Amino acid sequence: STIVLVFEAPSDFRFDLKPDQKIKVGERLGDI
Amino acid sequence: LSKSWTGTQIKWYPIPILLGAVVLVGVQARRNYVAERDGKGVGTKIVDENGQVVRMQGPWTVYVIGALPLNAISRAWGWANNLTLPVWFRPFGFKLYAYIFGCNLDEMKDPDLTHYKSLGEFFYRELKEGARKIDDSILVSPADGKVLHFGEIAGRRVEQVKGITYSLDALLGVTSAPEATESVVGKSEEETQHARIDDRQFASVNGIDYTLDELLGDEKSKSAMPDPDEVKKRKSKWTRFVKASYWKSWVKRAPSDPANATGVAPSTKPTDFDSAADADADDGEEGSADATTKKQPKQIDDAGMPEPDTPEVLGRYANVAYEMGVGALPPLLQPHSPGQKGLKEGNKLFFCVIYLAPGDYHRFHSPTNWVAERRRHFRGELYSVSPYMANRLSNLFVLNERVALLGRWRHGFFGMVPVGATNVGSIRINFDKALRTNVRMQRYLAGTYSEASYSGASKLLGGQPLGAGDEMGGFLLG
Repeated sequence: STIVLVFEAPSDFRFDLKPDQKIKVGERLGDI
Repeated sequence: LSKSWTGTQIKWYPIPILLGAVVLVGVQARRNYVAERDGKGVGTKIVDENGQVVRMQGPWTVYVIGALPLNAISRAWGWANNLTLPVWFRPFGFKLYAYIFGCNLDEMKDPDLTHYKSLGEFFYRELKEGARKIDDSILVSPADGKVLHFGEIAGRRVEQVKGITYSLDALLGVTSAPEATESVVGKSEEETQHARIDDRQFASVNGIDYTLDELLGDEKSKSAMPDPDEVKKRKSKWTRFVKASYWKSWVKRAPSDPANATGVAPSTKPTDFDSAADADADDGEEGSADATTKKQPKQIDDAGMPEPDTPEVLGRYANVAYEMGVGALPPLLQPHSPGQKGLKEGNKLFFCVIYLAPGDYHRFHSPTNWVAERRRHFRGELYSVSPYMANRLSNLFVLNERVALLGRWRHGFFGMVPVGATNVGSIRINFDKALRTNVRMQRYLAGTYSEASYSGASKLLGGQPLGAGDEMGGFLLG
């Protein structure tokens, strides 16, 4: 199963992730 | 030659089942390949932003996998995994599963493995309080898993993997409500505000102030809507068949029923069967209701939602309301001005894909403070969504069955799309009991979707308010 998030955000939004990174509920995805 | 022809004894041998299955799958894979090549494949009813039919593309291995009856396999898998297991076997079986798939049993809410009746129940286990901390950033992970891909959306195309993209329109089912938009445009500001207040329910349902078309600046993919006549015909035929079968079985039981013997009509009290059949019919007719009543989505009255706008609800979602700007200004004027098109100035569209492995906790939570205004249930295939398939099968997330939850957050549009797979075909949304996924007959409706509105959950916020970290639903086995 997979979850796809699609969202509008200010252009200075930055993901705080790496490809193939393991992640858990509530952990930061990104911020402005 | 004549002697050999007439005199040779013929001896028949059965073809091994496995060999037969391989040949059948091979033939079906070849047929699928030809159908896709000719534009008559599984994505026939799905069109991209250019009006082109979505195609399944990849190496021969994905055609072989696609030739399998994955939806039926998924339901059989779900049935098998919901069988009650003997109590003595549960700890051993679940520990073996946890060892193979790397589950962390220490964070389970109920650590006693004998309490989980089946593998399906264990798979949908809850975490104990405080097992996950919610970060205070504006966007957090909705689930445990692996980040497959993330980035910006450019030109209405989402990157599945490097070099393979799929259509955003097809993923979200971008449709329009032109009659609603017209009712607002062209009026004075005062009239517009009045109209918007009067039409709040309607506006929220049809998204006058915030449709995806306005967001993305175009009106496409109308054909992604199910053909209402076709849906109604198929569903009503199926419902009639099931009900007829039920009454036949009732009549067979009737001789021993004294009420029937005396000519008294059978009770009209609704049964579980009727409820199930009606729910099934309702679910299938959502699309037809949408299309025949000016595409107005069906309201969910009994969807397990909280009482709208009670002080408790508003208090609970005060942070959501605050971020949406509700309270500072009349809610109808937030967050967009009438007639706004496209993204807000200075904004971009982003995406992030998270893959949940079989051993992961399979409930999902709200990734931010937002309001879910509607859901679109896309019926489709149930291909595996593992990284192996995601790297090979193009349009994977568009072809698979999924539930798109669409709404808004403080920065504008927000959408969350749980996508089903072969082993986890059922998607559950806690506040939407009307939703039925991975049901029979859906293969005929693949590529279509039905829509429902959550506007009844909170008239003030215009949808279902969700705080960051709130549990929203989950994936079930099969």
